[in-house]
Amino acid sequence: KGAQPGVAGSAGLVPPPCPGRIRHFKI
Amino acid sequence: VPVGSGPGYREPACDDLETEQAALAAVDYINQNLRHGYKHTLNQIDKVRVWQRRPFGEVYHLELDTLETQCYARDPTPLANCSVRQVFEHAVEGDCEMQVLKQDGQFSVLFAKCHSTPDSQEDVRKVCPHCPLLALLNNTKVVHAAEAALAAVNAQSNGSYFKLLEISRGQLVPLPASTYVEFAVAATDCVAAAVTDPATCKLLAEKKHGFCKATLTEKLGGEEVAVTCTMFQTQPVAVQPQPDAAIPASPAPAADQAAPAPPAAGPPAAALVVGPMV
Repeated sequence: KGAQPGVAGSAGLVPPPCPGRIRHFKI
Repeated sequence: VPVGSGPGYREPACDDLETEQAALAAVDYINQNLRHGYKHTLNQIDKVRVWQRRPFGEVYHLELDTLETQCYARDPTPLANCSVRQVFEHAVEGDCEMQVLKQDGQFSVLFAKCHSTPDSQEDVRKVCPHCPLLALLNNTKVVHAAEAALAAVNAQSNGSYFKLLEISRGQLVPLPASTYVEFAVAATDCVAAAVTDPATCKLLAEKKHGFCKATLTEKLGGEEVAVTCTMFQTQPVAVQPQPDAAIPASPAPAADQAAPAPPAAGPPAAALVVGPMV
């Protein structure tokens, strides 16, 4: 079955724009 | 913004350099304007929107999560050197809504509203089942421990008589039965060794602040207090551009900056107070 590697690949690499990284720990 | 020309704002990623720069400027502003409690450090950027400002500049609307550090608000230690309060110590987080103007490459804060909350008892218990939890600042034992510790400080002072400014933390330790307390003091115009009526002692115009940590241990037939204080050098008044906008009332118990001490009642963590209160 044909796949769409370009679409799947790019979707997997893009981090969500927000919220950002946790610098210490989340409470 | 003309009708149909889009939302009028852009949404960079929360971890973009420009967003982080605006957030760090916001946190710096918070700490510069704190009068109670502890300095906070950036933990996470929750949301960002950047609006064009006419005629020049951009305004960053930010939602930030911060964490309390161990540095008292008036402690001149750079934030980078302040340790974050860990979960086992009963951490405190801050939720802030900020508006930061970027113009000519410079950031200035237009609006700030923060609210601080201690971590849940369950979270502390998960990592440390027997660690002491934060007590209310008006807890009888906490207040007594601070007063006893301050009396011990003044009894040994060969200089100024110190007054209590605020109790910033208190924890009841079950074994050995003791009370841990952190509090801020300020020097008065009285000499400690010669004070007869402390009520007549006035805080020095050029305030000399200190921060103390004390443990009062209950003993058979008495109590023992151990206290260490750090005195801060007199700080020049920070000249900061102040927000134009009024800061709305915070949902958190907020203390007026002009007040000599925060309310004794209220949550264990003092509310963050930033910017001029209106």
